[in-house]
This record gives sequence, C-alpha cells and structure tokens, in this order.
Amino acid sequence: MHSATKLVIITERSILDGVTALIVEGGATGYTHVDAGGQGSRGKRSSNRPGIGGVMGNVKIEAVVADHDQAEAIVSRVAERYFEHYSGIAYVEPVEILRPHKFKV
Amino acid sequence: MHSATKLVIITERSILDGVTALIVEGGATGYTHVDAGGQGSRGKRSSNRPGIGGVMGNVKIEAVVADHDQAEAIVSRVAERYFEHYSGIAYVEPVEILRPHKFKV
Amino acid sequence: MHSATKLVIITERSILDGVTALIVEGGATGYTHVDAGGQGSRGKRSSNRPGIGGVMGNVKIEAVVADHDQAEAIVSRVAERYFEHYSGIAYVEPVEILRPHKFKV
Amino acid sequence: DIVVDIATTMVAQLQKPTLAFLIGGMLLAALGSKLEVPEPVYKFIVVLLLLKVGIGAGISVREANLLELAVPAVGAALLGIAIVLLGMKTLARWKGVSPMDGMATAGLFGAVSASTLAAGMAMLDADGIAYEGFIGALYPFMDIAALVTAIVLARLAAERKAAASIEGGGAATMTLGGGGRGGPGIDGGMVREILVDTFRSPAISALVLGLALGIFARPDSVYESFYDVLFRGLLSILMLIMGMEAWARLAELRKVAHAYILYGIAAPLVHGALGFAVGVAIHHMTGFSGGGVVLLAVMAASSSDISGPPTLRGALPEANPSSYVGTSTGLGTPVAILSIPLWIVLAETVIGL
Amino acid sequence: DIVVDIATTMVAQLQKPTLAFLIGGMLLAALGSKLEVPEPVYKFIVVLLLLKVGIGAGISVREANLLELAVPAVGAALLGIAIVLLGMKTLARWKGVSPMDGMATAGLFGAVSASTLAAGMAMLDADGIAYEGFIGALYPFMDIAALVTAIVLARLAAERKAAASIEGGGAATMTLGGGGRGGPGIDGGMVREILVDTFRSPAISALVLGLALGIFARPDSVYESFYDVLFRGLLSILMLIMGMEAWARLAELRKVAHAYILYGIAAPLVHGALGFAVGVAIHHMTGFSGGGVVLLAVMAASSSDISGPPTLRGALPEANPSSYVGTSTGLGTPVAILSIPLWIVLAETVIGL
Amino acid sequence: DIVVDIATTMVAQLQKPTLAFLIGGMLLAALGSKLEVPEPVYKFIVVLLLLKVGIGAGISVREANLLELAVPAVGAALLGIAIVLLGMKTLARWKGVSPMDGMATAGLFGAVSASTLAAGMAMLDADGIAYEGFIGALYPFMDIAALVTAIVLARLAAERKAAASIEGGGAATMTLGGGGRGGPGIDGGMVREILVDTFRSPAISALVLGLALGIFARPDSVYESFYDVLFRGLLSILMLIMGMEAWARLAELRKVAHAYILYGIAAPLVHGALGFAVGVAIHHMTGFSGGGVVLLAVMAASSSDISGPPTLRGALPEANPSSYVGTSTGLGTPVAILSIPLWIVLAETVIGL
Ligand SMILES: Nc1ncnc2c1ncn2[C@@H]1O[C@H](COP(=O)(O)O)[C@@H](O)[C@H]1O
Ligand SMILES: Nc1ncnc2c1ncn2[C@@H]1O[C@H](COP(=O)(O)O)[C@@H](O)[C@H]1O
Ligand SMILES: Nc1ncnc2c1ncn2[C@@H]1O[C@H](COP(=O)(O)O)[C@@H](O)[C@H]1O
Repeated sequence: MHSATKLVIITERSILDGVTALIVEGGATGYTHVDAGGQGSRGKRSSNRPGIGGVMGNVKIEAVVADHDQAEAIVSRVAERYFEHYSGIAYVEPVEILRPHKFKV
Repeated sequence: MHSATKLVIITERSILDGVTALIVEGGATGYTHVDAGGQGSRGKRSSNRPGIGGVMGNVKIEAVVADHDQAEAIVSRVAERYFEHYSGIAYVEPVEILRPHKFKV
Repeated sequence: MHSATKLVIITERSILDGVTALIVEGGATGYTHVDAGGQGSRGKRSSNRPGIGGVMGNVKIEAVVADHDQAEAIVSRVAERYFEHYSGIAYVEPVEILRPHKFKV
Repeated sequence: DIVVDIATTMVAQLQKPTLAFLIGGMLLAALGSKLEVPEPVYKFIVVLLLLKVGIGAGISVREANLLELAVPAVGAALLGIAIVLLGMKTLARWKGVSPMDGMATAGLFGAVSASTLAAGMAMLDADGIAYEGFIGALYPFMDIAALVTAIVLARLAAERKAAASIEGGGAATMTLGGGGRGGPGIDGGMVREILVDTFRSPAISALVLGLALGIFARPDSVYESFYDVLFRGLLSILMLIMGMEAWARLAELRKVAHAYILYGIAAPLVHGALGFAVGVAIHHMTGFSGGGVVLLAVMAASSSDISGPPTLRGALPEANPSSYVGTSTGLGTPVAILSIPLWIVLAETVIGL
Repeated sequence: DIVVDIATTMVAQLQKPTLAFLIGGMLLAALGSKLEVPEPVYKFIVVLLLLKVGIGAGISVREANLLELAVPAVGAALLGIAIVLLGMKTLARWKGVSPMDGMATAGLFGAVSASTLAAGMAMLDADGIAYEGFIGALYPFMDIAALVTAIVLARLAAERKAAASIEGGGAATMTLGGGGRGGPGIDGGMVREILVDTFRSPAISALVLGLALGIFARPDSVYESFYDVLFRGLLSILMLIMGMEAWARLAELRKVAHAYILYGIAAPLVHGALGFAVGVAIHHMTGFSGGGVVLLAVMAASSSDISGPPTLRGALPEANPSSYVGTSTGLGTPVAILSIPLWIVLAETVIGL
Repeated sequence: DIVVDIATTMVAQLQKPTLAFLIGGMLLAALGSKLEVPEPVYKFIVVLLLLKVGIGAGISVREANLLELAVPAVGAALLGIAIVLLGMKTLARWKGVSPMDGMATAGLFGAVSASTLAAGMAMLDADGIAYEGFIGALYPFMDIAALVTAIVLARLAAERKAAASIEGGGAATMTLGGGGRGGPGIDGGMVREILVDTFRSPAISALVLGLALGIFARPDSVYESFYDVLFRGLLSILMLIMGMEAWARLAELRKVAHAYILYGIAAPLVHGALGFAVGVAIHHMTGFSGGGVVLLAVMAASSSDISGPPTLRGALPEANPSSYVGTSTGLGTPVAILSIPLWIVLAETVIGL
C-alpha cells in the first residue's frame, strides 16, 4: 500500500462550502463531510436541535491527499481564514491507500 | 506540527452524556460526536429505525487530547465504567495538530 | 495497549449491505457506518437531498481488525468487487486498542 | 356461541383500518419490502397522538368530578404492579431467562403502549362506543407504577444476589408496602430518581403536557380542528410502522430463549383479562362505562414500546435490551392490538356496551 | 385553432396550484434560494400520496369488474415495453451515449413517476373531470414492465458485448417474446430477481399495500378523512420539491451528452402521444373514460424519479447514475407535468370529456 | 383601569392555545423533560407557515390597490431601521457588550420572527378581529431593512476601528441616507450581496414564493383546504418548540453580560410600542385596520429566530452567535409572543377594533 495523509476539520456547518473550496484549491481530489455535534471552547454545538436556524450546527470534513506537506498547507490556510471568528479544530493523520492515482490531481 | 492523540469511542446513544462527562473530566478540551449505525457482538444497531425508543441507536465520539497517556486513561475509565453492560468499542490513534494550546486544559 | 488496524471505506449508500458483508467475511468482528456527503471524481454526492431515490447518498464505513494484512485484504476485495462501477475510496490507518479479544474472531 | 361471536367480530374488525394497517405492515416486512417511514416522522406522529390523548383527557377531567377518576386511577396503578409481580413469579423464574431480563420484560408489559391505547380508542370511536374522556389520564398511573415496581424489585434482587447471604424476607415486603423505605440500597432517593426519569421521558411528558393544557387552557378549538381530525389518519400510519417494526424484531427473537416467545403471546391476553376483571369491578363500583372497561383491558394488555425502553436501559443496564425490546415490540404490541376486538366482544357480552 | 386552445389552456393551467408550485420551485432554485424541504418529510409525503393512490384504486377495484381493469392493464404494460424499445432504437444508439446508459434512461422513461400521476389526478379533480378509480392500479403494470424490459435488454447487450462474437439474432427476439427464456445468462432466475427487487422497492410496496387495503379492508372512513383531504395540499409541496430538484439536476446535465437533453425534452411528449393513442383505442374497445385516457398518457409521458433509480443502480451498476437520474428528474419530470394540460385539451377535442 | 383590563386580557389570552403551548413548552424544558420535536419536522412546519402567510398575503394583494400597501410597507421598513439605530445607541454602547455583538443583536430584534407573526394572526383570528390580508407582505420590508442596516453599520464601525483614525462624521450619515454610497469599504456591491443573501434565506424565499403564488396563480382552493386548515394546529406545535428552545437558550445567556438580559426583556416592549405608534399613524393616514396595527406592533416587537441568524453569521463573523441567538430565541421571542395581548388591548382602547 502507499502512504498518504488525511486531514480532518471540525467546524461550523455554515462555512462548509467555504472550507471545502479551500480543500479543493489546495489540491485534494475530493472530500467527505458528516453532520456532527460536540463541545469546545465556545460551548455546546449540536447538529439537530430545532431553532437557531442552523447557525449552531457542526460538521466534520475529511480529505485524503497525497502527501503530508499538502495536508499541512490546507489546514493552515483554513485555520488562518476561518478560525479567528468561527469555532473549529483541525488535525492530520497518516493513512495508507491502495490506488495513489485517485488522490493526485 | 505538534503530535497529539485522538481517542474514539463507539457506543450506545443512551449513555452519550455519561461518556462525554468522563472525557471532559479526563482533561479533554472538547469532543465531537456523530450518530452511527453498526454491528458488533450484540447484534445490529442502527441510528434511525423508528420504534425501540432510541435504545438501539449508536454514536461515535472522538476527542483529541495532548498526550497518549491521557487518552489511554480516559478510554480505560470509560471501558471500566460502561463496557460491562453497554455495548461499545474504543481505540486511540496518533494525530498531528497545529495549535497545541487548543488541546491543553 | 495493543496495536490494531482500522480500515475505512467511503462509498455509495446503495451498496452498504454488500460491503459490510465482505467486511464480516474478511474476519472483522464488527463495523460502524455513518451517512455522509462529499465530492469525488464523479461529482457531488450528498446524504440528505430529497429526490433521486437515495441513489446519490454516501456512507462512511469503518472496521477495526486485529492486523494490517487482514485490513489490506478486505479493502482490496471491496475495491475489486465494487470500485469499477460504483464510486468510492478506501484507506487504512494504525490504531491502538485496549481489549484485543474484541477484535479477533 | 361466544367463540363464534368473537371470531366474526375479529374478522369484521380486521377490515377496519387500524388492524388492517398493522397486518399490512407485518406482511410488507415479511415480504422484504424496503418501505420505510422516516424516524423523525414516526417520532412526530407519536408526539401528536400523545398530545391528542392528553388534551382530550384534560378537557374531560376539567368537567369530571375527581372521585370518578380516582377509583379507575387506583385500579390502573394496582394493575401495573400486579402485572409486574406476576411476571416476577413466572417469566423471571424460568430456565434460560436471567432474573434481570425477566423483570425488565415484566416491567414493559406492565407499562402502557401509546399506540395500542390509541388503536383501542379509534376502534371504539369507529363503532360509536362511548367511553370516559379522562381515560388517557390513567396511562401515567399504570405506566409509572409498573416501571417503578419492576426497577425496584430488580434492583433489590440484584443487591441481594450481590450481598450473597439473605438478610431476611422482611426487607422485600417493606419495599412493596412503601416503595422507598426498603432494605439496603433501595432508599427513597432511588425511587425518586426513577420517578423523575419516568416523568421526563418523552411519552409521559407529552401526555402530561396535554393533560395540563386540557385542564388549564381552552385548547378546544385547536383540538377539534387539528388533533382530533388528524388522529385516525396518523394512527393508521403508526399501525403500519408498528407492523413493520414488529416483524423486524421477531427476527431478533430467534436468538433469545423460547420463554420470551411464550410470554410475548400469552401475557397480553392474561393481562388483558386481568384488566378486564378490574374494569368490571370498577363498573359495578362507580358506573365506569363499558368502553372504559375495554380501554382498561387494552392498557393492561399492552406493553410499552416508546417510553419504557429508555427508562429501563438507564435503570437496569445489566438487562439485555434485545430480549425485552424484542419481546415487547415483536410480540407484545401486535398481540395486544389484535386482541382489542376480544375485549369489545367480552364487554358487550358481560356488561353490555 | 387547436394550438390557440392549447395555449390558453396551458396559461389557465399554469395558474392552478399544481403547475404553479412546480414552476415556483424551479424559479426559487434558479435564483439560488437556500429553501429546503427536509428529506424525511419528502419521503413521508411520497408514502402518503402512494397510499392514497393505492387505497383509492383498491376501493374502486373492489367494485369494478376485473375485465374493465384487464384491458387497460395490458395496455399499460405494452406501453412500458414499447417505450423502452423505442429508447433502445434511438437514445441507446446515439453517438456519445453508452448503450448501457441509454437503456437505463429508456427504462426510467418507460417507468412511472408517482408525483406526475398524482399531479394529473389533482388537475382532473380540480376541473371536475371524472376518471376510473382503479387508474392507480395501472401504475405497477407499466412501471415493472418497463424496468424489467430495460434491465433484461441491457444485460443481454452487455453479455453479447462481453462474449464478443454474435450468437445469432434469434437470441434477442426470444427474449422479447418471453422475458426469461432468452440467451445465455438471462435465465428465469434473473427476471424473477428483478421482479422481486422492483416489488420490494418503497414506491411499489406502498402502492400495492394501498391496493390490498382498499380491496380487503374497509378503509373508506380514514381515506376520506385523512388521505384524500391532505392529498392536494401535500401534492403542492411535492411539486415545489420536484421543481427545486429538477433545477439542481439540470446543472448536472451540462456534463452529459446533448442527446440526453434532446431525449429529456422530446421523449415525454412522444411517449405521452403514444399513451394517448393507446388510451383512445381502449376507449373505443371498453368505454374507458376520457379522464382515464388522459392519465394513461400522463403515465406514459412520466419518468420515474422515486422507485426506478435504486432498482437500476442495483441491476445495471455499469450505467452512470448522473446521466439517467439527471435526465429523468431534471427534464423528464418537469416536462411530463407541464404537458398534462396538453393531454386534457387533446382528450377534450378527440373524444370529449 | 387599563392595567386591570390588560391583566384580565392577559389571563384570558394565556388560556388560548397559542400562549398556553408556549408556556407549556417552557415549563417542560424547565422540568428537564426529554421531549423533542425532530428538527426536520420543525423546519417543515416553518415552511408551511411561511407559505400560508405568503399565499394569504398574495391573494389579498391581488385584490388590494397598491397604494394601501405602499404606506404600511414604508412604515415597516422605517421601523426596521429605527429599531437598529435605537439598538446602536443603547445596547452597542453598553459596558461589557462588544459593538459588533450589540449591532448583531439589534439587527435580529429589528428583523421579524415568522412564528411570532403567525401567533399574532392566530390570536386575532380566534378573537374574530379583522386585519388586512396583505399584512404578511410587510414581513420582508421590515426584516430586510433591519438586517441590511445592522450589517452595514456594523461593518462601517469595524472598518473605522480598523482604520484607527476617524475620517469625519459625515461618512456615517451618508451611509444612512443612501445605503450604498457610504465611506470606505461599504460600496454598493456589499449591500447588494447582503440583499441577495437575505432574499435567498429559506424564510424569505418561502414567504416571497407564497406571495408570488398568491398573486399570479389561483391557489385559493389548496389554500383553504390545506394551508389554512392546518395553520392553527401546526402553530400550536411551533409554540411548543419555541417554548422549549427558549428555555434551553436561557441557560446559555448566563454566560453573557447582563445587558443582554435587560435588552431581551425590555426591547420587545419598546419596539412594540414604536410599531404601535407608527401603526396608529398609518391608521389615521390610510384607514389601516385595528388588527393591522396590532400585527405591525407584533412584527416590530418580534426578533428573528429563523432567517436572521444565518445571514448575520455569514456577514458579521466577528459577532458571537451565542449572545445574539441566545438573546433573541431565549428572551426576545417569548416576550414578544406573550406581549401580543398587550397590543390587542391597546388597540381596543386607542382606536377600537
Ligand atoms: N479536543 C477536542 N476534541 C475533539 N473535538 C473537539 C475538541 N475541541 C473542540 N472540538 C470540536 O470542535 C468544535 C468547535 O470547537 P471550539 O472552536 O473550541 O468551540 C466543537 O463543537 C467540537 O465539536
Ligand atoms: N470491529 C469493529 N470495528 C468497528 N466498529 C465495531 C467493531 N465492533 C463493534 N463495532 C461497533 O461497536 C458497536 C457495539 O459493539 P458490541 O459491543 O460488540 O455490540 C457496534 O454497534 C458497532 O458499531
Ligand atoms: N480525496 C478524498 N478525500 C476524502 N474523501 C474523498 C476523496 N475523494 C473522494 N472522496 C469521497 O468518496 C466519494 C466517492 O468518490 P468518487 O468515486 O471519486 O466519486 C465522494 O463522494 C467523497 O465522499
């Protein structure tokens, strides 16, 4: 198997489109996202409470990219662009993939 | 980037509040959870079948903490406290983070 | 803690039963799945748009198995069997577990 | 004669939408249909039905004198306790059934199922059989009495087992009498916690909210134009879901002991008969209507599928949910719903409707 | 004259809620509105509409003589098969369209869309035009005939391609005649599997359940008080969703060959005309009502958006879902719904309503 | 005298379903009930209510002369702007409140809450008090005027802060007058972007779609048989949800400055009085009905809980959502709904209903 890197960003649902645009610009061939709930430094956020017009919903976004530096670059850009005013965390982890051509642009 | 550890617990939805309380007590700055379905030693569990009053729903909880021993301590406590009578599994994995201050209490 | 391997498969919701059958055949003691949305080489897929009879929904399936080769074997089989005509990606990552007996058949 | 009567009523009732949708749902699931009613819609239908039952009961409690309600309420609570005790002496002692699982199952069968009660009301409405409006208010009495009894007795049994040696039979008797004054470990705090947990469960709070609104506010206009109008239609969808779910659960029952299957089929009938007997007694005491007797029997025969399981999962974690949820949703509920015509015929024969 | 007639009817019909909501939905999506009807609610509305169509058909099948139903049913099945064959000769042979994708698309266009049929019924109800109650029962005949034909023919074509050399033209003809007796690989088992899969799909099972309830049970009271009352309102929401979804799919169509766009616009009209012709023939044979002819044309013109896609995805994995789902939901359904007034005017002119 | 009058009306109104469900919901949440109405159902109810308000307004706008609508529309827009300015001078300058958070909160309180407006309409309908059908059409005027003003002024303040030195008071005045011709950074493009974003929000698009359908199509039949019939019932569920949500948000308010709590309680009353005064003025100018004046006051008193938050989150990311969402949903909405009887009594006393 070949080594690759997965980046994960957990942030507000309202900026999902913005973050995924940065991920694709950063060279990822795709991404996957899932509605989530959670708690962080800005209090509790949940993905399915009625009311609050969706402003308090969380989403977990992940993308597998060919190499570590690329993942770090994407995560830094997202943190710079959003994490000052929006809540969220980000991390990367090593993974192994079968078909490397699927993850190189 | 700095190294950190992510712990993951997949268990019954009805004890979500209890498990997250243990995670926060164990020193995590936050956690994220997602509704899940699955199959394990106690049969199939699904997150969105009508009926059965939510008793059979699963949830996947993850938390990033500063170091490995802290993660192991949290997972052991959760397993001790719940896994005798409730269904569930737990594991930890190494991750890299940008902003270490976000994950230290 | 003991080392183990987690495999992750992100693919179409309509073949969830088929993929999980292969995972269990491959020796996993269980699996967990979550509805997801995303974008890949075949365009955008989302988990909760009305219409399109569920054909365009995604799902993320993960299973922890005792060793690396077992995980690789399962992922290869799924890729061979489905990835020619169905959209999807797969990867494995190293994890650590508390109770090894839970993951050996 | 009665048997022929029952059989013809059963067939006539099967054609009524309520039972027909239940059977239709079971058939669909048996044939492997992928039809699914989304879970949020199911939850919403249950909330609407419970609000309708609660508001209806509240509006008539406002006008009824409290004494009329007191006797059936006590009867309902006693029935809940009796059903759990019966389960403790039978199912919990059976070979292959762990006492904890047995008590949890008996607790569910003592509690009440909102969908079964609603089905009973719809069938009486369709036949034009009158019943007291406050019947819905009996639901929490039987439901809570059964769940609390089951949890306390199961906890006691577990404590005793853990403590190995017997402390003397007296401890158990004291618990029955006073609920909270029992032996070691079962102090008042625990019973209060169970009560609070049961009242906070979605089903009981929706019902109690409906009751409160019916009594204190004047929701008559919205009740007639919305809750009552949609009731029969939403119930037919709920029956469809219950039928499909029952079949899915039956598959899970294959893994548990045969005792559960026997209990799942026989218990609703035995409990229904018990409820019927208590109902007839109340009928002679306070003039309780024939329709009311039928609904009391239906409540006794029913087993909780919505509010009971989460409460038991929290209070008795040792009990295996597949066995008590599977028996209640897979067998208890369909048998209880299908036996409703039985109590209607019995009431017609014994006291006249 | 007719053209002016059609134009004025179209404008008048556009003001009717059914078409107005569809167009409103498309406009909203085009203007980038973030309005969304949650998916569980959409699924529930579809289940309710199919139950209503099924129960309504079941109640009238109970009273109709089977012969009256037999002729239109055969006509519906033949139409389904004919539409697929037509698609095989045209779209599947087009440059830039893979035969597998072409056949899958033809299969969807031969199948029936529940929302289009419901829209047709609502428009006839609003104009007070009568039609046979059992029309809903024709849905499975056309839907299954089309899907099975498309899958069998596509599978055969794929087998032949894989086998490289031609076994002789006869194999294909045999398949047409008997559905299951065809060449290598297409044995009876496969057709049975497709049939079972189609019957288990959520849409067909809800429809068939409604039919069965209508025929065997007496759901008339719940039908009138719930299913029929909510029908027009829920349909207006469904039209809104279909309009929004159609626009979203149109964006996907940009990536596929132009042939799909042509087929998506022209095919509903051609298929509708075919359905109309068959309807008029049945009208002369068995006195089939004018409203019935319109609905047969609407069914033929429609393309499946609910039950078809999952069945095709399982049976023809090689086919690219963006092309057949995009063409059907993006173009087929809106064109079929907007052409309903056309068949109404034609029926008025040709046979009088 | 008036005070006694108001008190008795309040008590009588509390018994009406609308307020009773709101209070019931708050009580349930306060007692820790786990009752939950699923989020997709909540979203669907809101879409239905907005369509009903929109279609109703559209049908009457079709018949009304535009002048009658023009004056109240201008009044509504001015009210939206005035409320934001008031908030800027008071809340935004308060110690412990960041100007950005203050402006965002003022923007929400200037905007309109669909559930509060619907509650007002239901209460007037129940009392048989007439009001203009086009009232729903005023919603976008006040909502958009308030949100745009709040965002532009907040942006300006932020720019100025970032630019450190003051460019001269004139820049702010110019912005007020012309919306887009303001100082550095606030060009026409930005206002257009805010307008587009607000129009695309789910609530405004549902309302505007309803308006368009009411004006151009003839949805009267489906409006009467579905949207109007379900309105009161669905509103009672929405009130229940708002009550539960308000309590949950109150818990969050403990973490923010006390100023928000004061503003959350006092502002709806002050804004309502402002709306009432403007309404009375319009009444004398164009004969605006007493019911219309009440609804204008209700709209002014209300604070957006559905369409406002997402728009502000995108346009003012620096503002902390817990403070503005918490204040609006936790305090603003319940206070605004509970104050509806106040405006009814005032309208009766001042202009006669
Ligand atoms: N230590 C953590 N581990 C996992 N998830 C976290 C952690 N901290 C925060 N989160 C998630 O990130 C979201 C935003 O965090 P914050 O910006 O701290 O409010 C929360 O709602 C959680 O879902
Ligand atoms: N090997 C595994 N890999 C991934 N998830 C698992 C595994 N085993 C169990 N699970 C998940 O953990 C839940 C509880 O497992 P159990 O306690 O074995 O019934 C299941 O419902 C699955 O979602
Ligand atoms: N690089 C990637 N990282 C994460 N998820 C991906 C990636 N590429 C594709 N996916 C996911 O896999 C699904 C199918 O991908 P594809 O087969 O490329 O269309 C997409 O819908 C995404 O959810």
